[in-house]
Amino acid sequence: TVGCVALDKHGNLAAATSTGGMTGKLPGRVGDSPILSAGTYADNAGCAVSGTGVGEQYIRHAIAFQTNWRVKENQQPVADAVQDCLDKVLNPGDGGIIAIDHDGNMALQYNSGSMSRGWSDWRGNRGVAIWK
Amino acid sequence: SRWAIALHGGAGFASPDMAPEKVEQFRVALEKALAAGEKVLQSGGTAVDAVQQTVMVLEDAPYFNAGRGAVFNAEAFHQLDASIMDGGNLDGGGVSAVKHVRNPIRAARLVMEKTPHVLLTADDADQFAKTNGLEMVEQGYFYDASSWAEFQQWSEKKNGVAPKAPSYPLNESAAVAEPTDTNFTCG
Repeated sequence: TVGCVALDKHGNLAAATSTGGMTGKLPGRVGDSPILSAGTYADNAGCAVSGTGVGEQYIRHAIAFQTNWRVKENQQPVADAVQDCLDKVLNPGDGGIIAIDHDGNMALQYNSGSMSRGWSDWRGNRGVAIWK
Repeated sequence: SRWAIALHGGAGFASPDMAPEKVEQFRVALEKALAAGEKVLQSGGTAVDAVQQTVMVLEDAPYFNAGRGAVFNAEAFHQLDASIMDGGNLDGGGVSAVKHVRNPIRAARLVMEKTPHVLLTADDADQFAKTNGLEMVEQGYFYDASSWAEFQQWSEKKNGVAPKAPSYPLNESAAVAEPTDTNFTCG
């Protein structure tokens, strides 16, 4: 799975996710990636989210929407919202979440062995990584 | 003037002892995708354009489980899913189980912008993409030796036998592709 979240200079957020699913899936199986609220969500009043991992879990728990809800309605910092979804909602090893809020705060966190990722912002923060 | 972007290339179980040249391939691909998104945002483009352009780069790279390089399903072919969402108006679109659109994220955006719906699926989603002028490819385009090796291992473990070939014809370049590191399984 691949995904991206962004904040533009106009203050708008967006999210996108794309995947081949999981090896050996039944033909016709749909995971979280194409489902808004499960693997993808964006709301200028909250945050933009893209997930990767065990899709059925992200669907069951509406992870992308839940992350946004935690930021928008529960006033959680985006990093806390993402970490709570990983620690308190999903199971260890389920995957990862990236998110950016309307102030440009971002989180790229996971509870699996790795998550290849990249980040950049107007302040000059920039990098790519695979492991911790 | 604030802008920011983050991307992922999948969560998995990358072995820390993965060959350095393979690690470098991943890093180069991630850098290329990040640069595509940065270019859009730095020039004042929209977040929707930035996430689409970034994901297209990742779909076109064979190292990730999306687009080219996608995993195999139980019947040894590829079915791809994608979605996109605009935080400014909560518009969104997605496609699932497509087999022939080269960049599923482009099809997802078409669903968002050209229909009143949020999700189209399977052959009808492919047909919708084709009708709207998106590039269509044969299944062999998505083949990658690493994904195939992973599927063979999965099939051997589950069924006791590893299939000899995908369920679609392989073109010559795909058939001779060198297997890549199978220790990196993207979610």
